[in-house]
Amino acid sequence: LIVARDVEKIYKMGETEVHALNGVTVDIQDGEYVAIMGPSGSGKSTFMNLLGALDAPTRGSMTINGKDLAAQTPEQLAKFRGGTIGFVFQQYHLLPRTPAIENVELPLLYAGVPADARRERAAARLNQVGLGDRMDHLPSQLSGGQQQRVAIARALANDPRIVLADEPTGALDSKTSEEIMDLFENLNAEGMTLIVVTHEADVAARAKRRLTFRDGKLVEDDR
Amino acid sequence: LIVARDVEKIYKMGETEVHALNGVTVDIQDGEYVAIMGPSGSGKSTFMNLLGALDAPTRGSMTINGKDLAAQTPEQLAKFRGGTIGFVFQQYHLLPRTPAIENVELPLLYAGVPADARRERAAARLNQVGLGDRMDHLPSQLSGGQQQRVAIARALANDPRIVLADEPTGALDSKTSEEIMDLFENLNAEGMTLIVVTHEADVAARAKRRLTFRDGKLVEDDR
Ligand SMILES: Nc1ncnc2c1ncn2[C@@H]1O[C@H](COP(=O)(O)OP(=O)(O)OP(=O)(O)O)[C@@H](O)[C@H]1O
Ligand SMILES: Nc1ncnc2c1ncn2[C@@H]1O[C@H](COP(=O)(O)OP(=O)(O)OP(=O)(O)O)[C@@H](O)[C@H]1O
Ligand SMILES: [Mg+2]
Ligand SMILES: [Mg+2]
Repeated sequence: LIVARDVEKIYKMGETEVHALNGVTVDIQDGEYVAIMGPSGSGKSTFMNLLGALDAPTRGSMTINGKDLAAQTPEQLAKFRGGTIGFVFQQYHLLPRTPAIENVELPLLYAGVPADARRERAAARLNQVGLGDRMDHLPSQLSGGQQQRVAIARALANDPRIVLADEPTGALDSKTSEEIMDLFENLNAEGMTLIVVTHEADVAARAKRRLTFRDGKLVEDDR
Repeated sequence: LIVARDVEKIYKMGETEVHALNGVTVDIQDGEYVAIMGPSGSGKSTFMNLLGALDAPTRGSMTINGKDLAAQTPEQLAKFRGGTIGFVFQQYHLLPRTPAIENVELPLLYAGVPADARRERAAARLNQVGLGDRMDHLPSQLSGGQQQRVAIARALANDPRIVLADEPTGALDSKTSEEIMDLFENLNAEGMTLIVVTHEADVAARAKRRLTFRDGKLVEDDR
């Protein structure tokens, strides 16, 4: 499903260059459940952005579902992402001044799902993450953990084939976090590929495989 | 130092009311090290905003250092905050398009500290949180954990008497998180009052006292 070969990512800041990824080679199979760990600043989110076709490598190649990302146009990438990938961003990236229910409907709106079905499917996902009574709240009217759960519901709205979750339980207490991980695990059991960045040991322990990053390199791959 | 009596906070959303805090009574002494825990949405951040004089209770009273918050003007509250309280927000609230060093200088700028001393003190705090090599990065050029550490450095910049930290290690790996908590603990040992919201058991275990919130009420107070 995902094939990465000698992937490098270099950010240019004026004269200086920041080497965020320094040659990552890894294969991820369809339906796998993978955790990604590593120190702060080690390249985890940068790698997730590439997995989600949100950015391109500076060197090396990344192929998803047989498609070489570098050979796709931005429109093709957006179409591919919309139909295949659900992303839970580390910073949530919810639309401000937009109610929770509409934030969750967004992927369905892009996919052309009619209004009634959009509303119904979005409401179902918000109920699943325990926010049935907060659907009309704007992000600024929600707690940190509630905002994170809206971001999770949005990632699941369009029944994606792959979910990329970047520290999805970082703002949640242990009970709520377990409920979210149970939800992810049930979807993985039905065939969804799940890749989760986390620094919480109990979340990583649930995955079947653990990748560890350090200074932009993949240093461990445990099953 | 901090005296809260029957504190309620009600958010109005059109016709509906959200009861975020339902009568909280608690005293916090000068120099204490207190952890606040509780489920997502239970009122922790709302309570921290009141402790930081960033908001006012709907009912009940909150007194800090003998000053009744309700009796202060907005200017008096801002002056009091600037000289006394360092706040690490759950969502960081860094100034975008502003380098890390300038984000950390901000409290010193408000306090009227001259430019040379500002730069020197801000750089010292960034070094303390392990970001000596990221001072010129904008928030968008930093990882999630790095942004959080900039927010921590900013809270400490003006040597506050009280630090209110809302999930300060939520985006950090365990090693970086220990380094940050060691820094806080050393400052607490020197007399700084420390109040930390966390859902991580190992962070809460370090505090001398643990308050637990549930549905806007203080349900436990363990020493
Ligand atoms: N501006 C607002 N308008 C309406 N309701 C709000 C507003 N801000 C917060 N709330 C509600 O108040 C309750 C308490 O929120 P608070 O942010 O204090 O929770 P918390 O304990 O910090 O949760 P978390 O662990 O998820 O950060 C939540 O149910 C939230 O939906
Ligand atoms: N736009 C950018 N410009 C320059 N440097 C960047 C940019 N984005 C990220 N970086 C740097 O790239 C490195 C990797 O960042 P990344 O966000 O992938 O880390 P991470 O492993 O997700 O960390 P965290 O656990 O703190 O979220 C960091 O050192 C960061 O400072
Ligand atoms: Mg990250
Ligand atoms: Mg909160």
